[in-house]
Amino acid sequence: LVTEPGHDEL
Amino acid sequence: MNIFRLAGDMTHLASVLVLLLKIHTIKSCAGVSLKTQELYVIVFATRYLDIFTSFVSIYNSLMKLIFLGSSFSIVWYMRYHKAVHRTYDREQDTFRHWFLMLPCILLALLIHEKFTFFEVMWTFSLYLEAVAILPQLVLLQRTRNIDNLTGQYIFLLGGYRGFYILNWIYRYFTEPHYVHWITWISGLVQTLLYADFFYYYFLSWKNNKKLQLPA
Repeated sequence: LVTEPGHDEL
Repeated sequence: MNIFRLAGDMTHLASVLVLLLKIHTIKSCAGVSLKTQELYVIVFATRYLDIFTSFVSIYNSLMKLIFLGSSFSIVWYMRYHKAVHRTYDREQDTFRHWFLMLPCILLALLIHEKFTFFEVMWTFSLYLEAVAILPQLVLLQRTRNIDNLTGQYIFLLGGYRGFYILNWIYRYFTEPHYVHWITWISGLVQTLLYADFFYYYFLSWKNNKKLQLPA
């Protein structure tokens, strides 16, 4: 599961 | 997570719950723009494409499901639920909202952080959300009597992005390299579009009068 940097917000 | 972002998410959740409450309990969507609701379905569908590929936290995934589920069900209620659909003023809700999407997709293809499918769709959803309230604000100016729940819904929907602006300021000062101009500018534009609504909402609250936007 990769987490886009900066897309940790809704 | 910081208190500004949590306050923003809770305000956003409250706005959705107020609208669902209005539609589900009194079976009315009077004064609510279906066009804005349809735009929000697209905003969430394009914003949360990565719901299955990128995991941030339980909270993040749960909220995404809530926003997706609620926005789809609100559109379903307003389109297909007989009692609710009857209260939808189609003649007044005439904003050409599909035309709003074109400039947003073009802008997303031009200005983005990375030229990948997910990133362009995510940027498109940011630009679209910034203008998604326009059909609702236009309908509001045409609808003379705005009921409290609709007014509260719009107030909360506008307020949530305001809290997000405080969150971005907080993160800018506390996290090194946290810079997202695209998010910040579209969030600012979005909040500024509510400026005159906030002004008249405040006046109606202060003078304890019905909320009325000037035609």
